[in-house]
Amino acid sequence: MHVKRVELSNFKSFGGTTDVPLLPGFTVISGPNGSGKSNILDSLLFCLGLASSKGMRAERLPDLVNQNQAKRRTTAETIVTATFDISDIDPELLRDEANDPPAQVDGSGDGCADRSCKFGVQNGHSHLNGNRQNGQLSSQNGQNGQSGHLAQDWRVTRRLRVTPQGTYTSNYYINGEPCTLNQLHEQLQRFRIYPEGYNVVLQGDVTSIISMNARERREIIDELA
Amino acid sequence: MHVKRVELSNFKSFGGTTDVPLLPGFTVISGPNGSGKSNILDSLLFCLGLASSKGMRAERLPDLVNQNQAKRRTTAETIVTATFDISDIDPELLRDEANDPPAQVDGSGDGCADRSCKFGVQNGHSHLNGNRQNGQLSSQNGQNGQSGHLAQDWRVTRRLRVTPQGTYTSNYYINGEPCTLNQLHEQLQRFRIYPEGYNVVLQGDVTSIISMNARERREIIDELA
Amino acid sequence: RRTAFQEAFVAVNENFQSIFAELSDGDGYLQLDDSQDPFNGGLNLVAHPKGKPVRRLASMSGGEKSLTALSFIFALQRYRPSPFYAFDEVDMFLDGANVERLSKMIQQQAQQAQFIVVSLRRPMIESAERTIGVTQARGAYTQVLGINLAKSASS
Amino acid sequence: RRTAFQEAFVAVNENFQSIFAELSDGDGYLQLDDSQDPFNGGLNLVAHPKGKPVRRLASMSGGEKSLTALSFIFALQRYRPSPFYAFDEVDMFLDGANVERLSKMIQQQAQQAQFIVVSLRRPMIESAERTIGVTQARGAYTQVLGINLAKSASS
Ligand SMILES: Nc1ncnc2c1ncn2[C@@H]1O[C@H](COP(=O)(O)OP(=O)(O)OP(=O)(O)O)[C@@H](O)[C@H]1O
Ligand SMILES: Nc1ncnc2c1ncn2[C@@H]1O[C@H](COP(=O)(O)OP(=O)(O)OP(=O)(O)O)[C@@H](O)[C@H]1O
Ligand SMILES: [Mg+2]
Ligand SMILES: [Mg+2]
Repeated sequence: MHVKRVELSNFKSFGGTTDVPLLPGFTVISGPNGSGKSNILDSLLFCLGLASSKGMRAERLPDLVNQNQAKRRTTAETIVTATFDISDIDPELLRDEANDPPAQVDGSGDGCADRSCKFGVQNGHSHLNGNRQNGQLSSQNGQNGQSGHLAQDWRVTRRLRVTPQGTYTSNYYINGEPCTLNQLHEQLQRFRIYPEGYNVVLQGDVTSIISMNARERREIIDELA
Repeated sequence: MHVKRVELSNFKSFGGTTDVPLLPGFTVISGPNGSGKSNILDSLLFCLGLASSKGMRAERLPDLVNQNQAKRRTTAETIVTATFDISDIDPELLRDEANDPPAQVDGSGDGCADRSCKFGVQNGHSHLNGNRQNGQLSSQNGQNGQSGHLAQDWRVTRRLRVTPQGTYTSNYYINGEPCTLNQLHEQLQRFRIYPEGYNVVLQGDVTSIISMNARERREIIDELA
Repeated sequence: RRTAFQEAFVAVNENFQSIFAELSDGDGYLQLDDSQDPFNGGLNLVAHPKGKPVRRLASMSGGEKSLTALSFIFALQRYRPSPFYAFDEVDMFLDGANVERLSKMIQQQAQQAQFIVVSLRRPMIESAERTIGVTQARGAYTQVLGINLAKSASS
Repeated sequence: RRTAFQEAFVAVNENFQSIFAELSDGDGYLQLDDSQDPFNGGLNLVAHPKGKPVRRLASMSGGEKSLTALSFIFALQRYRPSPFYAFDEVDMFLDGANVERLSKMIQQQAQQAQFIVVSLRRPMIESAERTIGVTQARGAYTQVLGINLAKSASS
């Protein structure tokens, strides 16, 4: 299992919609100071609900919306979608309490072109059409509603909307279907992705394992056991 | 004014006595990880009494004594001497409350060979003879007790002794004469060297100016004003 | 619960010892405050980089701390692999030789999991299978360029 | 006391503005929470690296934070110089171009004060008047070697 791509719309220093394709194995991200490298990692944490706003260097969630259009009078939003290749995982792991049997998670065909798009028409559909297949979300996975097939892709989307007054709403979707943060975390746990996990090490944090107290360090093993 | 040399005896990863000569202008210290670069900066902070033990990455002062000779049965000690070239400073700055007039600070001829050496005969005199002038401490300055001449060097020494039981004593000396930490700090202040000063930035600390709260930052300006 | 912990602890400790030896060219191991009742205390890292006598963790150099922390992270990974790892400038304290050592270990671990590593250091960039370039022109948005290094083609 | 503070604040602010422009290629200045009664509030750094719109300090990148902090330190220095400055790896977050920029500024400031800079970065080492090499062989003590770079001789 690996991350195939991250699509960022209006997230921090990313304007419009940017597609970041990723491959298995060893990838380096490099570039000048302030260009947006750490922001890509923040977008993964944002999308998977793995960090608080401060954990993404934002004082509050609205700070995550690209702020180049300063004095806007309409609701602004940022959307990040992470697509995982799950072709090599045990289908048992894809259990979804809301929607048994497992293969339904991907196959319902609820593409955004079929009903009023959950992501808001004002964004056009460029965000969700990163694969250039108009509105056919689940067809990315090679099957449309047929249970029993192995799903290829598993997609998580988070949308944050901020009103001009500064209030905001945050919504999560798995394969285009709304879900709660708890449901998302449960599924991520089955994939061994945890909010307190040590698979993401942010800039400046590598030596925190050394400076933390001994009990906290032991609890890391508790979590894994 | 600049640091001419730092002599480290038994300090952290420095065994024996090591002489680190320094010149004015721009000097880089480089080398592999764990070789002792940061320890040289710690030795300056130690010598001038500018940091607590934790500020030198030691849990307690005794951790600063070179620990390669593990199970020793006698008192161990570490000594660090920093020598400043003060040939370009205003002699007014050398006021010493204990010993007016100013030029006496250097000229008393109390070299360690004249009386029982304050640094302990068991260390031999190699530490204080960095300049290879046996016991003539003040002759390094080109004058022996004649007031009115400009002093060339100004030397601070700190000695930390640790008993096998783990108790310790710390003593400061200016030009070989015992002094209190307060007297040392007063003289350093006249030279514009402060414990809370920003002239020493330790490894990992550069961005602390950004993460400190606004009041602390304003107090930095208070200090300088 | 204690059996599960013991099993995890023993496995992670074994991993830590061999990984630390490889990264820091020294000996290191994990130690429980209370081995009879682990939950009564904490977990300590005992580290002898390059065969130096044991010293408190806090007095290690910046590079030594980084390698010790990374050895622990890799030890956790070998026991319970995550599908992906995202590291942001974990090599910032390391000298050139240690960046090289770390990048070789990541190459090895990347056979089992996806590694996305932000780095400015050349030995790390040269060890990766590919680089994603990120830039931001003045007054514009971040742009992303994929740079595929044809590893098989170069020497 | 307030006059002394005001005088210091104005001077450091002027220095900060020109140094920040040189290091970060952008605009930055100091701002008091309460300019009527400075002691009633704190001091903020307003930073627009590379002409980016103002953002909270916390959201700046590692490199941007370093340059902003160093601009402040140099601004203090120009107002009240210390006889020596000791920097330990203050360039660890900086990309190559910014290490270069920082090293040129240190060269400039080093005309007025002594700079002792620990660094692993090549542009910093090449800008210095000399390097002190530090090594520690396995099982031995730290050794110090002075390496004098004959700047006038090389290209
Ligand atoms: N909401 C936002 N809108 C626009 N730009 C933003 C927003 N939030 C952060 N930024 C910008 O993103 C930039 C930081 O990006 P990032 O931290 O990813 O840089 P980086 O490539 O990791 O740099 P470094 O190498 O210095 O760590 C900052 O310049 C900041 O101004
Ligand atoms: N009391 C002591 N006796 C002997 N060795 C010590 C003592 N205190 C610290 N050390 C050793 O000094 C070394 C650290 O030195 P230092 O922090 O100066 O390294 P450094 O050159 O700055 O490395 P880096 O580039 O990784 O920051 C450690 O290996 C530590 O074991
Ligand atoms: Mg970054
Ligand atoms: Mg160091």
